[in-house]
Amino acid sequence: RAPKPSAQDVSLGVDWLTRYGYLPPPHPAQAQLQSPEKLRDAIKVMQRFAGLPETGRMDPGTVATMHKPRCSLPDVLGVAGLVRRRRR
Amino acid sequence: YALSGSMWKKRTLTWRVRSFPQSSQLSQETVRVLMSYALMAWGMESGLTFHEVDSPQGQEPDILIDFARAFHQDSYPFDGLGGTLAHAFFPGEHPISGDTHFDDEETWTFGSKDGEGTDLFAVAVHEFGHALGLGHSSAPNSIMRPFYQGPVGDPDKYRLSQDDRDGLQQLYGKAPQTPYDKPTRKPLAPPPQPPASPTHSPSFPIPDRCEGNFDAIANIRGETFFFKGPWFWRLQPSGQLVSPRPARLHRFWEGLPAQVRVVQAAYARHRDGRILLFSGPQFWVFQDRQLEGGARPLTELGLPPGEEVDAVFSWPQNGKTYLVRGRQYWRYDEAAARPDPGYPRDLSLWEGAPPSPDDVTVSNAGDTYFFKGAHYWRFPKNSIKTEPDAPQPMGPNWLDCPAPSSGPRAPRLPKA
Repeated sequence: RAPKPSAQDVSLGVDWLTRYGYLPPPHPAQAQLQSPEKLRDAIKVMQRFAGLPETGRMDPGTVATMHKPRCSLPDVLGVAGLVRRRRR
Repeated sequence: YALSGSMWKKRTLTWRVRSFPQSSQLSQETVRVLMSYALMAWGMESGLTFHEVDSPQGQEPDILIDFARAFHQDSYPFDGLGGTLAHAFFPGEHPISGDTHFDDEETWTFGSKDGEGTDLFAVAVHEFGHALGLGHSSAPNSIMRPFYQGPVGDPDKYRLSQDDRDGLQQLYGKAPQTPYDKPTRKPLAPPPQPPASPTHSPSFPIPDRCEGNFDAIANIRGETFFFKGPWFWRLQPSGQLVSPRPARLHRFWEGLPAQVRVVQAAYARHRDGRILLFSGPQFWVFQDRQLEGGARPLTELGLPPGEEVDAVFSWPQNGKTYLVRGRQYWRYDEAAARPDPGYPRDLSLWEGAPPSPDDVTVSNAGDTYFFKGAHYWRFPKNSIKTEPDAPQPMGPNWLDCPAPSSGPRAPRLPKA
């Protein structure tokens, strides 16, 4: 079995996945916990987008990819679009 | 590819670099030129044109480019070296739409051989994709992949991947096609200087093509190449310069040793299409742009040891190669792969030709042209006697230069 990802990696992952549109942004008025299923799905989408094996886990390849230099804009624009519609 | 959902309604967009990197080795001029090439990469595949504008008089340009640090008044603060590199805003009516920001704390490079730093051209092409309405792509070859993938090569030759072209053309349609059904690059106005790569940039100012005095001129696959120092220009068969800006010798002719700073003569070998560049007592053979083997001595072509050449050309009338030095010339038989006996002979056989020509080449129509200084001598097809009105000024007829002012005409050489 692959080693369990550290809490730091999970935290990085959630932050990264949110910033680049794979997870919805936290609601400003309430604390939000990501369910393990949603997190796994978001990681899988990210891995598919980046051409990585779709493990759904914060494996070393995924963590390394999250550390790569990149463009600031989100990869998944739909989340941002949903947010705009909700705000309207 | 992915579309952002917005696009420009107009087809001509303006741009300006408002702030430049503070600590980069790249000059402001190089940054501007890289930006223009990055925009051109998108423009040549679509109906879009881009104009650089100067000062912020009146309206700001559509694409305003900044190098910024940390928080810089938008929702995407930069994070120092590494991490996020740049971003751009999708098209729209808002003043920030189309604006493109680069993290000033990155080590921006161009043409870095050691892989250090971040290639500004590659990132600029990516960001301008956003500024035109594209989102991130997961296609392996796409420049719109979100992760930095390293340099993408020579800006002058860069072409977008099919995925990127498809996305762009979905928004703006295809570029108008030329008679040759090939995309063309048009120089931006005002024409920027060519990018200077760190390895070749030091001390070679760009020469003025209108002055003539080329080191070598050759017809290579229908295009005429004009060599001068470590630069060259290309004239298309239509009579149009590929660009008024010269290209760098060593960035195009891959494998040409760096110490070769001048090409004294060049020609395309008739029998196999190889291109031969001559410098000093040696020559180099290229297939397309790639060097084959190493330096070869001119003695292989029948010249005495240590001899150099002023001009080399292949005469289609007999398929032989002529090598000119001063007032004499040698003839080489390509089919037999040996020099013809009885040479050198006096160049006066070519009636009216100047001695020590800069170079000689044969046009697509089969006429032979001797070049020297700012003039040329035309020998009609099958003739070894120059036209009576020779020499003529090169600039207006070949290089899109103004006609020389009325002054004393170039002295005619005495006929042999």
